[in-house]
Amino acid sequence: TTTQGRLDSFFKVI
Amino acid sequence: MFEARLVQSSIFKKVLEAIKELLNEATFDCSDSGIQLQAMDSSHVSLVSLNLRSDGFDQYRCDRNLSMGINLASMTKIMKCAGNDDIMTMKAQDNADSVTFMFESPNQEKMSDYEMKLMNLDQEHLGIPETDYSCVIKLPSAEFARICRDLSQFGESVVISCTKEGVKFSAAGDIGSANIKLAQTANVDKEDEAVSIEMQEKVSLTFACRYLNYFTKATPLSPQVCLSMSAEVPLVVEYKIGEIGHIRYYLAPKIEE
Repeated sequence: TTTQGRLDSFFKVI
Repeated sequence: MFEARLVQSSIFKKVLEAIKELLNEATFDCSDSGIQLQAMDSSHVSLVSLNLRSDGFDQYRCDRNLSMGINLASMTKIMKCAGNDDIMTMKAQDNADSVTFMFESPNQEKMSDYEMKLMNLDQEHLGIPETDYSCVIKLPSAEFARICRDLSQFGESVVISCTKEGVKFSAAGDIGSANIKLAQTANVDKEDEAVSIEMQEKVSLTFACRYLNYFTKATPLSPQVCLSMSAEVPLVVEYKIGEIGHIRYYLAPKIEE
């Protein structure tokens, strides 16, 4: 099974 | 004072078509260097990054930085009022709570203006790290749209695998499975029709079809699309917008549990 990743874990909030 | 004039209003119409299914509202940041937009979809799975350079406009003036919070459904209504050949001018005063769109027919016999209220949107800017991607694939944008459309019939996910030989798009589901392979084109007589691959390391990643299909709404903006991939980082799908800028979509990969 695969789960959808979120961008928050890759990109930092400035 | 902010004023931006674009002879081809159709470019702006296409930009709007390319973002309005992913985003309900967005902030257009206007500065001396141009117009930028960066926004995530509501589920934080994808991000749209739009850049329209000031030198790509026919006239451009931005005395003070201006953030325009815009409801995209409202903007779509206004852009529908513009003819494809109309000349478009966007205008706003400093600290304005509205923006005016002016459309002129090519023969200048019809002039219309539409004022739209701006919104106060909470802005959350993301820092996107510079990445050297393992694979950079350029292919005709219509081909990519066709592949995403065809494969979405088979399943919710598409696996994109890139090797030196070519790129493979795969999907599987209840009715069966599908594989589409594209080899690098041997002759590049027609640049727009070429498939080219720059590969440092082979990569295979899984993405949600639904989002890829949203991204392909940008197809009318450019004959070519560029996919950049590295293991376990978001995919970048980039469409150039003529001589004026680009639209990039970032999509988080699906992760094996």
